[in-house]
Amino acid sequence: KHVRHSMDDDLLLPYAGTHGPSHSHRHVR
Amino acid sequence: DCQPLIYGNLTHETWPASTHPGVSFVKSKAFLYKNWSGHITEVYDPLRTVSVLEPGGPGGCKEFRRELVETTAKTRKCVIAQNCGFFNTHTGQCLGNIVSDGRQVKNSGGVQNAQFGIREDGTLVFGYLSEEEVLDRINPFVQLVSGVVWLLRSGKVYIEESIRAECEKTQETGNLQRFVDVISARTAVGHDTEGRLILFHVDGKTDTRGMNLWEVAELLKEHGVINAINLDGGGSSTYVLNGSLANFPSDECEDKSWYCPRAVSTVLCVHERLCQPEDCSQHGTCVNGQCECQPGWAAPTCANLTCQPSACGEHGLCTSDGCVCDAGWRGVNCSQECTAGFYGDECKKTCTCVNGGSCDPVRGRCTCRAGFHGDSCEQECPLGFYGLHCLQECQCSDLCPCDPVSGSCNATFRSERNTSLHRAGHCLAIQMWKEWREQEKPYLSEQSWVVITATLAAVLLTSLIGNLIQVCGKCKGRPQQEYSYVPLKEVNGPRDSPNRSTMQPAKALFQ
Repeated sequence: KHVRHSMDDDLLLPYAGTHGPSHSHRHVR
Repeated sequence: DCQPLIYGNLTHETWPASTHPGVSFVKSKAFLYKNWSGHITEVYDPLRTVSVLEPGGPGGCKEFRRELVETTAKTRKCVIAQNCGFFNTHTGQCLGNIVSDGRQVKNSGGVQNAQFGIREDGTLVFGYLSEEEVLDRINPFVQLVSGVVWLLRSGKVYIEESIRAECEKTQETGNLQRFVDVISARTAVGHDTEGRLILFHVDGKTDTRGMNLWEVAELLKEHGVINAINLDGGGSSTYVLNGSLANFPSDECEDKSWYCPRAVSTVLCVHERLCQPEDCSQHGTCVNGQCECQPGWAAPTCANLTCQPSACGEHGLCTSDGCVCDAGWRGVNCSQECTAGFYGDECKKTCTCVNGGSCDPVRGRCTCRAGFHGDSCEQECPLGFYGLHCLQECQCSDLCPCDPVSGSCNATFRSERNTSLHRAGHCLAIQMWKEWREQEKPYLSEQSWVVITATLAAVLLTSLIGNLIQVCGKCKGRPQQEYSYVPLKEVNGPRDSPNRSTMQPAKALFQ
């Protein structure tokens, strides 16, 4: 009962709606 | 398309990793500067001492796990561990590219975000990678993780270019710009001119304290960092030293009176040097990157035995204890038979053969001399038998034993055996008699004697028959004469008175 859990409240999101990259992809031309 | 021309078509930078040979492989410094507190860690041999770890261990990303950095660090005995990759805080999904200790965990399909990786040859890679480069098999990545925003490129701040490269959707630009500009707890990774890996973290609270990415880039640049990318920050920013939390996390706990470390996704771990192979082929212990092999196993990989199989010849087996000889053989290379009187494994057993019997060096079976038999050659051949294994039968007479070795009939050889003395005496007599008979050769043969005897018998018989016939013939021709007895003085009386005498036939005179 002494284990404390983070509330994940300090979110620093680079992209809206997600917490991580989710956009264009690079391909060798 | 949008990167400055000075970089050409290359969208990432490489740098050979430091290969510091010393025992020390990491140095971590805490800093407190202005309102900032954090740690800068230098890693001297990143190829062998840095790993990207999945949450909780291998398979953590597949299970969408989230674990405290302390927990994941214990799975690999990390000396220093920091959070690194981004993840979905709702589902726990790992995001971006992930290669952990040479194992491809996740392929983002060429997502256009800043990457940090270490290739197999020790090359440090920072920047943007295509899917083909991520999956390169010639010089594959052994560690790879994705960040957001390339902070420093070739010693210059590269944030503006990163924003354009990593965010082509206009409506999201504002979010990424805020992500860059806001002060918060931050985590980053880079390298200096010597190829040392630089781990960076700074404590903070989004919008309240900490650093924006510009400040981070400048601080790293001042510290001599050449290339660097930004990793997950905010409440995820965690620094663990020797298994213990060693920074100030910014997430609140449930009771809101304390701050709690966040369960995160991937972890950047600094550990002791890995050995090749990592488990030292299960025959050694990895100490600072060198396998210390168990006795009998050869460095550097402990995969091979110290002895070579050919060195043990045809009668030995190469093992971790050296050449182990087959039963009956000895010596360093198992080329020598057991010495006389010994047999078996390592020639440790003593033969039990007696009476000159020889011992089989493998199983100790006795090979008896002629004249003896039994498991230990302890028995002489039974009477009537001789030779090897006493299998040959004597040809001597019943009373005459034979030599158990040669089979020759000999009356004296058993003189030591009391039970045979009497028989030996008889045998001697018979022998002598036979010899005498052989020496006494007759002048006439038995057949000659038979003829002579028969002839004499016939003559005798003829004579007898003749006499009988003659006697019988006289008896039949005249009567029986009467005999009278006359005193001799009357016979010798006076000559002149022959009348007085009654002359008798001549026969009577004879009487």
